[in-house]
Amino acid sequence: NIFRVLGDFSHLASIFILLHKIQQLKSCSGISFKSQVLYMLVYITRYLDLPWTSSPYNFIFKVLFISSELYIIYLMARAYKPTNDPNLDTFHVEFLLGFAGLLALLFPYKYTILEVFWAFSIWLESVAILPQLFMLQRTGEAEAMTAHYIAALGMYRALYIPNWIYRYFSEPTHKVDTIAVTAGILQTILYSDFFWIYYTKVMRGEKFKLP
Amino acid sequence: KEKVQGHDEL
Repeated sequence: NIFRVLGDFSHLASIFILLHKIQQLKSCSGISFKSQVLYMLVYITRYLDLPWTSSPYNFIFKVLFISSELYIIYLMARAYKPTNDPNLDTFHVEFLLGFAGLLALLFPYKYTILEVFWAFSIWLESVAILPQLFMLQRTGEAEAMTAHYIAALGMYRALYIPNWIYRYFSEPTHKVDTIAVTAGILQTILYSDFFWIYYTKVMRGEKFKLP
Repeated sequence: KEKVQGHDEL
């Protein structure tokens, strides 16, 4: 449905905004490398079922997300490594990995490799933006492109919420994916303060600065 | 029963 398609394209747009920023400005300053690595982990653990993906739409997006994320990590770790400042990217990702790992082991739908990794990926994605938001907090401001990147990334999962509501009411056979919905709501909440600042500042064409 | 047969969302 439209919400999900808009969400997936918003996700894709966020990746291209980020790629554009890094290549245009020849710098990955202001971008959290840790968050990008977490997203890489999210895609790998979620798309283990890539080979037998039924819908071509999903297949294409999965390939796009994995390949573009690999390229972003290459750019940040190799091509533009000098512009990477690890002293600003100091969030303890082990807490996030522990959080996702624990929930994946406690409440998977089924104790199979695929399902446990899938649950891990969903929970990890819900908190993967924290290093990036933490870095933003520390620097106190961000380039407009970085703000647009985070906004598009936040919008993607936010749009999945109406998608789930729509599916709940329109597809009688649809069972609510409680893990995805819970994590999706948590993820969107984590973006809420960013969205507020983004809306009040950037929409007025001002530079993105924390109050 | 939770939806399990493969996840149809990204």
